[in-house]
Amino acid sequence: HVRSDAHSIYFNDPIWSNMWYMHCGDKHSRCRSEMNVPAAWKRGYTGKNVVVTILDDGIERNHPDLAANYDAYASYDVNGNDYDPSPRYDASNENKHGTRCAGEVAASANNSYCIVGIAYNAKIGGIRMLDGDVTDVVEAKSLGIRPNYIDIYSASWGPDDDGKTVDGPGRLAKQAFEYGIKKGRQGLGSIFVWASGNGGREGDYCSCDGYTNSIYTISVSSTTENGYKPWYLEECASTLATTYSSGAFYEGKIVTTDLRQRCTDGHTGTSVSAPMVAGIIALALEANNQLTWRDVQHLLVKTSRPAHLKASDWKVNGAGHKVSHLYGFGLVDAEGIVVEAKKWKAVPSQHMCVAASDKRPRIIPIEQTLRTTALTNACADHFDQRVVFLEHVVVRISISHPRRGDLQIHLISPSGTKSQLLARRLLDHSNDGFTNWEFMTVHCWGEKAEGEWTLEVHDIPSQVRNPEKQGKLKEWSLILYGTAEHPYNTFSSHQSRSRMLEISTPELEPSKAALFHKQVEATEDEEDYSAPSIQGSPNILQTSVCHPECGDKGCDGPKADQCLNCIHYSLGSIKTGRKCVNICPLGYFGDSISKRCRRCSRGCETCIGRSQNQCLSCRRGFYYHQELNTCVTLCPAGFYEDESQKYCFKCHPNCKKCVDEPEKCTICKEGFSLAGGSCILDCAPGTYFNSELIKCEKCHSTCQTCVGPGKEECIYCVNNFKIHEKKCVPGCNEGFYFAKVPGFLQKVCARCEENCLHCEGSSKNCVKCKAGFMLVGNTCIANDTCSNAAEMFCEMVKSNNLCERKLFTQLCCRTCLLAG
Amino acid sequence: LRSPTVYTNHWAVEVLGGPAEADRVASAHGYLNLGQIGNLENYYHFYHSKTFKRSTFSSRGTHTFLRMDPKVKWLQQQEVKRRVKR
Repeated sequence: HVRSDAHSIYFNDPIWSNMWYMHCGDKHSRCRSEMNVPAAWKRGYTGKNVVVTILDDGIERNHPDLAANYDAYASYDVNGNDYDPSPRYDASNENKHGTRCAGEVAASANNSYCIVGIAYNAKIGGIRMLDGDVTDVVEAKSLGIRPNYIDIYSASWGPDDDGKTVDGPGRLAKQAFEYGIKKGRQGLGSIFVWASGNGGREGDYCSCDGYTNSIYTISVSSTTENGYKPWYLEECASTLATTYSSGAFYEGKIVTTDLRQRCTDGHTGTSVSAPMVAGIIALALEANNQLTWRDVQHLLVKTSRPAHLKASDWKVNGAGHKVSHLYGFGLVDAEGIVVEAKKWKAVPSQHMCVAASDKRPRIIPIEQTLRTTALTNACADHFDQRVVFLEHVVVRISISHPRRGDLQIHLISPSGTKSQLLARRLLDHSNDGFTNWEFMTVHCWGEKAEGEWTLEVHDIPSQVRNPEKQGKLKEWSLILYGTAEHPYNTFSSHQSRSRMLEISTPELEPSKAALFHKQVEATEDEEDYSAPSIQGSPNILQTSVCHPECGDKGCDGPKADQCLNCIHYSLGSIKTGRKCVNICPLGYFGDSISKRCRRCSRGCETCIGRSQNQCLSCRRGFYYHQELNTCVTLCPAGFYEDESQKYCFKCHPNCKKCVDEPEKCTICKEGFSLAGGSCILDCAPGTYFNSELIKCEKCHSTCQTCVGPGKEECIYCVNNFKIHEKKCVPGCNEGFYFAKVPGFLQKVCARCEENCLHCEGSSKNCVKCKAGFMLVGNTCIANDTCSNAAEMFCEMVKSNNLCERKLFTQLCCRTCLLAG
Repeated sequence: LRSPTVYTNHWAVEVLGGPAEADRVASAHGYLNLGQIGNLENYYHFYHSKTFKRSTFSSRGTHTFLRMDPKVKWLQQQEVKRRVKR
């Protein structure tokens, strides 16, 4: 949570205040969640000593906002085969793209020009490679420029996003990727950041792009200022994280450096997002330059979060990570990444396991789903291939099909996580199928690898097709990437079934259990500081200049940890070492009586005392409870967690529990009932809840309970009244009888059989017929349709069993009917 | 209709034996060796001035002999890839 005013950063760059995605914490901001870039800067990370290069159409190295950070050693012109990556200028300025991307990463700060780059102290270069024939050789050369010098390669291009292309890196470019991650950065691995496809309008799917689909690249997507899906966005299972970018015409624009030393707000699409992530990774590399290429991906998975990004398919995977096909693991958190990076321990080595390989060809039935499963132990028998905790999962597939765009492919992990590897692409009419195409998903990140995997291939024709020409799944292989040990402890506590994110939260114990976290707090060594005696050490000089924070007792040396007492506060303990400070750091408060920095309660970032109810702000992962001034991991009953401000806000007074908003109740207090997400008053019998007047009003006098005032709005009737045509009546009308309906407490008037005036017990048990009908047994028959001959004659007919004969039935209708 | 593949007069060639051997192979078959492709050991960028610069037909002729050279493990005429800025 960024608090404005006291802690806001000011730059004199003219567009700084318009960089809305840096100021989401401000009061009037429309973006509700922060990428926390300024917070990362406040921790001291600005990309110093990190080298980023932009693979594109060149970079204007003398642009006033780029010149200071431009690095010629991180640059090359592959198209022109020289060392100057300056773009080719023409009337249309078509080669502006690289310069625009570069500004986002490392435009200088406080130079009174244009914008501020995310890593404004990083070195920025450009590799000109798009302004000419792009071949496999060109790509491979570009991806392999000085891998031991350049840390991060950012690329905002790819195969055509026309919704019908399937293309990716060629043999050489793939080898360049592999070389980069193995040997680049002195063996730590080059970082490749890639913008995901812009073919949203064309119904494209970015798993048909082999660059974003690669395990070696960090595929980045975009969201708009309001957290909506941009029109250009493609979804797929390989997207890792998201940043803000351009959206609809009324939403915030992205401003950056432009060709001819200008500034532009015309930079759009996922091209914005890849450089942003490149800049944020640069901050992380400054915090910890020993991060490997996989560490960086783990950090993104761990720290990115859904925030308020709107997607219908947010789910929690089996490892507890929230993920969606639009946004990957969610909005990046620059501060979160640098904090985690600082203390990060490298993840265990990557294992690769071909968990399953099935070469049996199978027909894909039209308008049906072909489902095939593979049970695997994830190479448990081979210690150097064994995968226990997943990272990337790749499915290599060969399919022949008359119209490729009709295909949809899913993969379901043992934990139940369903990844959409391919969606239907209506514009793809190709009959090329897929030949050993590798689909990749990150949705199973952290899950256990062992178990049953299911591949589903659906053929859903978008147009009429020859039913005899069916697709065929020729072969498929399941390739698992991951580690044999868990990368960090939190994985082991989150193995569960994948689930869609639920709106309602489970009922909490009131107050205390949720309020106070039960973890054992580290005790601080609280012994009083005492200066070491100088008796017997007559040669210790006390005439040198002490540190400015030292008090009147002097010092043993010039540093802050050599003071004998402090002017303001002392920080630390005898065990860890003490030093004098002006202001206590985050997590501590200044005790003015003892002149010491004392630790805040766990969860507090700033506080005025040690107690749990003396917090002023909270650390990451905690919510601030304003009324109690505490920091909690879960808000107590009657409060909900506000994700944007990280506060516990009060629910509506009628709610016992709510989510996201005060009015969105999930559990009501006693005396209230849940109706359409709101808690309404339980009204007494004989009354109903009037939502307009917001009070209980009387039912009609004949109703015991009702939904409105009218006599036709009864639910139950008062004693001895029965429901008849939605009204409560004292007795049933003619033609109806008093009936008990199974499962329904209320007695109702049910209709008698046709032509019956009164019936009893059941509709068929008529006791009186209407005029013109006579009662024969329990049935009413029209007088003129059933007549009898002489009584004695008919009795003879009956006793001689002659009623079976039609002639006698007609002569003695009544007698025969009565005889059955 | 699919856009036709456009071939160039640039080739990627895998040659065993180091840069000197790559130079020999290139000049023996009328190519110019533009050097190793990035960091990819044994992969070299060859250029042939006699091939059509941009053609929708893959080249025949000299490269067949190049392919038969015992030091050449693999070769590929470079195709222009359609790449869009995002």
